[in-house]
Amino acid sequence: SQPVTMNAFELISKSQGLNLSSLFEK
Amino acid sequence: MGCMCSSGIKHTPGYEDPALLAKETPFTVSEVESLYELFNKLSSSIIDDGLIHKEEFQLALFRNRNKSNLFADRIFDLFDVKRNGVIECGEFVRSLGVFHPNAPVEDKIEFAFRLYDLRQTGFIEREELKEMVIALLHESDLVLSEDVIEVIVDKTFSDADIKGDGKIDKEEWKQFVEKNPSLIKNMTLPYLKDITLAFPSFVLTSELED
Repeated sequence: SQPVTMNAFELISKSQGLNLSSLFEK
Repeated sequence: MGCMCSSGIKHTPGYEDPALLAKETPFTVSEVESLYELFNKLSSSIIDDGLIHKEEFQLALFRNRNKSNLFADRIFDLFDVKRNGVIECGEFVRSLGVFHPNAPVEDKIEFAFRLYDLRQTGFIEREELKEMVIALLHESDLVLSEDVIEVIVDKTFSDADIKGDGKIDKEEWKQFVEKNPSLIKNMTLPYLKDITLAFPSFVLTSELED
């Protein structure tokens, strides 16, 4: 995939800070 | 310490009856109790005061109490409904309710909008979008030139900003997400459906953790 075709919000949504599943890891 | 002590008598600030929370969220009473157990664990990881401080939130997310992150900050601020610098257990459960697989999609879209509306102006502005892209790049190994970043932001903005007034309002955001549903994929945590399996009981869980 070419960077210029990326959706900026799609990119942002990959942030580790938005991955709340980490809260449930023991 | 924590949301609910084993005796069930002493409660910390922000304690709310699990039955009432269950009525207002997609969770069952036992799921709320399991979330209380998770809350107790998170809220005692650094300061055992029954409240989740930002460092405890960062520790849980990144395994590093000092790792600040724009998006984690925004999540923390949105969970901290009372804006008193800490997340109380009721706030924790209500906020996580939005991430439940059965929560209304509208709630997820609304939450994501507030998340990305960094300066809380009621709009997602171009500068905010660019700031978030740059923040994302800083935390990842992805390196993009300034020109490429501009192209990505411009393209995304022109796709979402239907009215062309230089800002994305809630209605435009809603339409954009409907066209790109993967944008709110991270607003759903399948894990929340199995929360009672992870935290089956207050006593049992504390024993397992020892």
